[in-house]
Amino acid sequence: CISNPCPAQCGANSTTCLSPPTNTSCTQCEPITLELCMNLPYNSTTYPNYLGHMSQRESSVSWEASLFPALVQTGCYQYLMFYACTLLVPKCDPVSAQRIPPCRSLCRKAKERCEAVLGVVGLPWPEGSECNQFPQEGNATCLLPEDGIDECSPSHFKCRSGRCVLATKRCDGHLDCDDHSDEENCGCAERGLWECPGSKVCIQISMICDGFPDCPLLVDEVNCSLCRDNELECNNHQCVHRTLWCDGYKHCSDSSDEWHCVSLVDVSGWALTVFRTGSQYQVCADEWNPHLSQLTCSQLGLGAPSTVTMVAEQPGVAGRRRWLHVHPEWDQKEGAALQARLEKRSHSCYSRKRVSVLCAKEDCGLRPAPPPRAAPHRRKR
Amino acid sequence: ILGGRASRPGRWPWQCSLQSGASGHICGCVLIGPKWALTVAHCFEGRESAELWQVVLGLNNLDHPGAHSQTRGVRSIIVHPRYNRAVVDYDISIIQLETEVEETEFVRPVCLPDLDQLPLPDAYCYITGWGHTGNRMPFKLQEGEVRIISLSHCQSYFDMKTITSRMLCAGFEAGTVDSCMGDSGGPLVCEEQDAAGPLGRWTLFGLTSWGSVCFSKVLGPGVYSNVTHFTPWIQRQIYLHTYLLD
Repeated sequence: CISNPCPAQCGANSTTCLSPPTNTSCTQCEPITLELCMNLPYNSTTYPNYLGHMSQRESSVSWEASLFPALVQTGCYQYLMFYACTLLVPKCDPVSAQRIPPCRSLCRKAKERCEAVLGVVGLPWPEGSECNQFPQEGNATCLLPEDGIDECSPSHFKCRSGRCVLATKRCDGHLDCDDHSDEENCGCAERGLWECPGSKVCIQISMICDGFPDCPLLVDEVNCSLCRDNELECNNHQCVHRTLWCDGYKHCSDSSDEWHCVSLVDVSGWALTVFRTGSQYQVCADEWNPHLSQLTCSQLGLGAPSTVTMVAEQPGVAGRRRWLHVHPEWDQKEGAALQARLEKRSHSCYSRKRVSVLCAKEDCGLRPAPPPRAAPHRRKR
Repeated sequence: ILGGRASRPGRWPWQCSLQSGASGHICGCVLIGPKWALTVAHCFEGRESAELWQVVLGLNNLDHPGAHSQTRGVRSIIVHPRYNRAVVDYDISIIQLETEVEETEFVRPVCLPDLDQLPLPDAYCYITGWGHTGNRMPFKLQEGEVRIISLSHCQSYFDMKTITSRMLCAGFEAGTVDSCMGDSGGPLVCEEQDAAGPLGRWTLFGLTSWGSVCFSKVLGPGVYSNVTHFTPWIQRQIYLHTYLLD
């Protein structure tokens, strides 16, 4: 990259390339996403860092990313987490896209006060954090803790006494802070969360009515919309008119009006049942054909049809049944679901027979048989 | 795979390799149907465009694809809408292949678990992949046997990182057998058992997702995307992308 520009994929903001140049050898400032270091007085970083990691992903799963937060709990040095973050996610100079190191004095204080603590449990001080590599303040730009720097990482809870304990220890029923403050105010509301009704589970407020159940008994997804009588509620709580439900076209933005439209119900044979306009319908056998049987099983993820029967309605019951009929242009709808190929008609089912389908589930999870071995070489134990 | 061994060709016919241009193998993937494969969402970070990718199936040696391998382009990539990059939660995505694979002895889909089917803690299952082995990136597909670990036990290994119900842990305290960089998206499969023993049918319970730096001093189990949690979502997405008219 000395004589060439950075590779195009480095992006317009890339100003510096590492040597030797490769397709990925670009340095540029990037937003800090490492959770441990989200409360620093700077918000962009560049890689590789001072521990040799090539990305925030690598940092996030590194030994040091587990070590430093655990060490912070010992209270060995007030600014240990700040120092650790200057190594894990070095500050990026917005002009040169170069990393800005911690000052030597910060490194030395952290090491002096905390290395012995690590030694007690037999762990070495992280390699690659030799203090002499960092500049002394005044000689070059380097980082020192400023007033107001948070001693605890976002993954820590700060005790009233000032000590940091792991956030997972907060409200876990055990006293971890010396002043017991980690077990105070343990309701969901006090922690900025929402308590699922009927349980003590806390969820983030953004998870209420978002279409994904998070509470036991799905209570975070109830009473989320007020649909009119002629509407049904989508999974994401939009309201869609009943007549549009299960017509083969997407009307809810999450497509949920087209989920679970076709099923096989076990009533004297596997009756093909279709949910349409808010009600269950059986399918009239009048114009049924093998292609539709194939589509039914395939759409249900159940392989191929093994048995298809036309079951006569019992006298006295048929009058109460609702029927769907095969659409006259069922074969014109390329790639459409079964429900799009059926329609309601004013008359009843002439044959008074309903469709019943049994599908044979596709084979999966089977490995080929191992090749036979020549018998004379078999050695029993 | 750390602590595994090279596998016999055809032993894991659902294992596929997700490849991109000159970079070659990026992640593992798992065949679940003639046109559908699963992998993890983080494989697509910054490169979600389908045309960048291809899927190679029936592969044992990355360097010598061989006569049994089949290559397919990618028609679409469906990343889970809740994928959380910071926590690596909801780490799953579905790959729709351009054309159906030809099912052979070397290319076959694996079963998805039923809605409430979870592997029991302490069950032994298998992981496979072309990821790092601790001293090199292998050419031959590696396999390793791992033990399922309960979520509560797993959380104790990862004090600073939340283990959610969308995750599954497997491995050993000493990290002797574990997945590693390059195995992401590959399968964790368990053989169905009854009282009489193994039934010869394999079910996909996990997709290699994350863990500690697998060849560092920090050991412990690997974390896998919990496929059981996602079974309804996977089935729904396949249905919608196959049959629904816009």
